[in-house]
Amino acid sequence: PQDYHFGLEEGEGISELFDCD
Amino acid sequence: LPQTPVRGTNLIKSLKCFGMNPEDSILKRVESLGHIFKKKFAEAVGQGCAEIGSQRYQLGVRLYYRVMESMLKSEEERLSVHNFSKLLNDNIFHTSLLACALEIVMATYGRTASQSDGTSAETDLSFPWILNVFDLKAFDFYKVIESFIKVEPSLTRDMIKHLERCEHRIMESLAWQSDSPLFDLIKQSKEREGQTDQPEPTST
Repeated sequence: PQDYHFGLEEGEGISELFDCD
Repeated sequence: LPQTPVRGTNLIKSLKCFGMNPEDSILKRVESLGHIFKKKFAEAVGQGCAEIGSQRYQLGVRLYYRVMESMLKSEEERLSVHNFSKLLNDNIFHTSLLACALEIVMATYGRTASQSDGTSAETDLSFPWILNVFDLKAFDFYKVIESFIKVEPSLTRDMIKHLERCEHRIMESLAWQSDSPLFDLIKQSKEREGQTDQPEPTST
């Protein structure tokens, strides 16, 4: 969606956010 | 539960491929959180609307299953990893994902509900009501929002705006409540920094 400001950087996703990478 | 039996089996099959047996943990959690949600909904709106709460919960669960499957597939592509048992065994991950799905359902069906017995007390079921229902930390809810939006193409522009407002509210205030996991994160990163550079002289 164009007007949502995605903030996660390259290499960041749900696995990293929950320390499961 | 999943929209159709076929779709459900796909989800279960892919969950098994991703390293876990969904029957015991995910289904049990959906059931127990369902009891809590319906109880809180009925308390807030009145016993007469208990069935409405149940229907909303089922819609939320369907969205939760669909988004979970899409999220795992996207992570599989991104990380070239097949085993997500750590993530799939993370209770907070599941509770946050389900809470986000329910927040979308609640926002879709309206923000307030008057008491079923006609008393004037209006109960505001909009965000952050769902966080209190599941006793969920705002920062943990915040962590699933962007990935949720990324993998769920059916979200309307209004709904995405609503989730963005939730994000802002969390970052501006809710994430800074004393028991927030954000403080642990800040502490850990400070400790990591501390290990990499010399300690500051006490004078500073």
